[in-house]
Amino acid sequence: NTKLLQLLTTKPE
Amino acid sequence: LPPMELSLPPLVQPSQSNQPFMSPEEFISRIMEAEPPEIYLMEDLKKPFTQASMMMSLTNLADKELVLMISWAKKIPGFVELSLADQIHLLKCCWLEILMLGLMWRSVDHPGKLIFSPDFKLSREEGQCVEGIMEIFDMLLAATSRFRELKLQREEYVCLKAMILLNSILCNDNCSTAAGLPKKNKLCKNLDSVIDALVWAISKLGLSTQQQTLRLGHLTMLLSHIRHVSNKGMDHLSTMKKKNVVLVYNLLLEMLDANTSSSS
Repeated sequence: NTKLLQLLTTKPE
Repeated sequence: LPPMELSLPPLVQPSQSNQPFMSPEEFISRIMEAEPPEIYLMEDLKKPFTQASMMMSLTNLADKELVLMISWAKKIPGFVELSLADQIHLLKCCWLEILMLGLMWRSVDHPGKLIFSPDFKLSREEGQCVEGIMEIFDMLLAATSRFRELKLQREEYVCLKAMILLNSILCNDNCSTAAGLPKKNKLCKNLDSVIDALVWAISKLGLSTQQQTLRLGHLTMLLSHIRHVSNKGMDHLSTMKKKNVVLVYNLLLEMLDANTSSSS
């Protein structure tokens, strides 16, 4: 789930 | 659509459990704003396609769309308030349905064509080069045709998309989980907001009460067809990956693996 988790937990630009 | 001569009451009043959550109008405004931007494949497409080249273009586009999908989901009211585990579970269950509904929306004014992106449009016959994909193209075109018949409105489209996302796992007000009841209530409430919004959107079309009922039924019945074509598409992509027709990587690989038998 690395990429999915990263996208879910990073703030939107 | 018939002219809006009569101002008829909405079919169903917004559910009381949502007070004081968000009005249906506000909810729709939020999910319309959440819509992802149009994206382009940005590849030099050499026609005629081969099986490998078409599958590669489809998977490249899907991978780009998935990144935007995650950003979209986070803007759906209530989504980020769910646990991370639930967010992951919902997205992994519904990602291909969401991509496919988006495809249908882009294709709704183009009979016989699938508009994957403005620079990647396929006719049904072009699917002949990929084993097993024409069956899926036909299902996608049939559902798109149905949306065309119904004259699907943008407000309804965004509600259906949100509904697919939040309906990916069954919410049950009465179930008790390890994490406790409040988690499930949140998902149920979010889903109720989507239903309220869809009912409100339909009520703006100037239809009789019976026509509103039917329209709500017609739209939600299509969701089971979308789920079916998504399952077919998932099996097809998995087969293409196993046969090494296409290399699946990155986010698409994570999402595909979650839905195949080899996943843990």
